[in-house]
Amino acid sequence: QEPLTISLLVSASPHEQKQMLGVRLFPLVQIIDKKLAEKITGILLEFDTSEIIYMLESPELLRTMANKAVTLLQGHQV
Amino acid sequence: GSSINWPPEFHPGVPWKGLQNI
Repeated sequence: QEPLTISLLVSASPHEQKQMLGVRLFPLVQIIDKKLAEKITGILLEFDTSEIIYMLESPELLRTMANKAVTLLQGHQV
Repeated sequence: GSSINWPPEFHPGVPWKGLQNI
């Protein structure tokens, strides 16, 4: 998988940016929560592109945000 | 109650639709 660079991102439309980020986020999210990975990734993609890049670079931050997403999901399903 | 379609699910290989207002 080719590395995700800023120049690659800025050359893409906002929509394409999210797609690129999602493809990279998804396998990482799957490690954290395989069952909810599709939904968690969907929630994380609602954040700004710059924030998603931070998540991709920091496993700790990604885990924190994924856990928050799970909490949101659980609240939503009540 | 009112069930809005949230969250959007991301599936690898499927073009991301996301929220309408992105």
